Amino acid sequence: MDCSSSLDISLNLNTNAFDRSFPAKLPEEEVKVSTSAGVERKWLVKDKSASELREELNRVYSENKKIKEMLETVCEKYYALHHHLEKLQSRKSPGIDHIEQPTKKRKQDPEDFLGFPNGKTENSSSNQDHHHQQYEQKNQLLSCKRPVTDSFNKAKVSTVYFPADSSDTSLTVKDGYQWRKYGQKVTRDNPSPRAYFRCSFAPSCPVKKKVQRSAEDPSILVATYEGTHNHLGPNASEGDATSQGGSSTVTLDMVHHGGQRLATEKNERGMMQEFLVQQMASSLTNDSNFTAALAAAITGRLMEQSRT
Amino acid sequence: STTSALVDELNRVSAENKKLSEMLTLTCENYNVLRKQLM
Repeated sequence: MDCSSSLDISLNLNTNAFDRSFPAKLPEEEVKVSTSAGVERKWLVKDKSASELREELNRVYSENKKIKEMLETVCEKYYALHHHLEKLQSRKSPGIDHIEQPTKKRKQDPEDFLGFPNGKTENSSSNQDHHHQQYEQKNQLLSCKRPVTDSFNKAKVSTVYFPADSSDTSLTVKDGYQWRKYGQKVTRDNPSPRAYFRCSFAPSCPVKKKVQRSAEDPSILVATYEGTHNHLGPNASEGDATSQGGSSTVTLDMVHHGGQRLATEKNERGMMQEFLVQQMASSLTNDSNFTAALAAAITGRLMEQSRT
Repeated sequence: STTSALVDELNRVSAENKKLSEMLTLTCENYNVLRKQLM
């Protein structure tokens, strides 16, 4: 409600200084207009004496002044209440609905806030203090709760880039976990669709991932992981894709050279594997025990075959 | 002339009072609506 537009009391009137004792005259429950104003009077009778007219004019002036005072006070209270309501509404958060109850309790006693005279509040200052303490406590609770909910809702997000065959349209990446695909959609910024997966390695695992080909380089699959696995990784070598965070997250400018980089890495990894195989073969052949055992095994196998 | 001036002034102030009273009624109504909303 735009109160400022509907409640403009500035009528360019010659107002005098107000007596601020007005709120004491307001009723306890609701504000009601209790003046006799509103009755339209037309002074068309000319036969009244000037003194009577002056007297009546003075009465109307005082009534005018009184109405202005009331109007100003009610407007002030209205704006204050409006601000209070706005503050309360801005405080509202979907995650903390259960704490709303105590705040409403405070709301049930708006006279405290409004400053209107109320026998109950005047006579029970200890109760008011108690309510105030409760209100403060709830506020503290609210202020403490909010960051917790915020941090809780803030899921860990990491991005991993995988090389992909351009002919493969399955949008699956081998990160060691089991994933259940639950959706796919086409995005505006990318010609290839985006697939949505949920970790099915553990029943209550909250981790989700989105997989989409890179718009810059379609030979790269970009997997975005959200959340943290609530279970151990499939095995040590495969590791936790989401926990690789820093190492696996590649910035966007690297995407331009991503294909070349990944190809180099692949070559290096292949060379390393070949080297390891060669080293293992040479160490085994150099081991005389192993050679003898192997020879015995082969001989035994040949003997068995010749018998059958 | 003094009497007519007084009558004119009385009519003006009365009309102003009426306008102010209407505004006050409206403000009170809005206020009470807001108050009920808070409760």
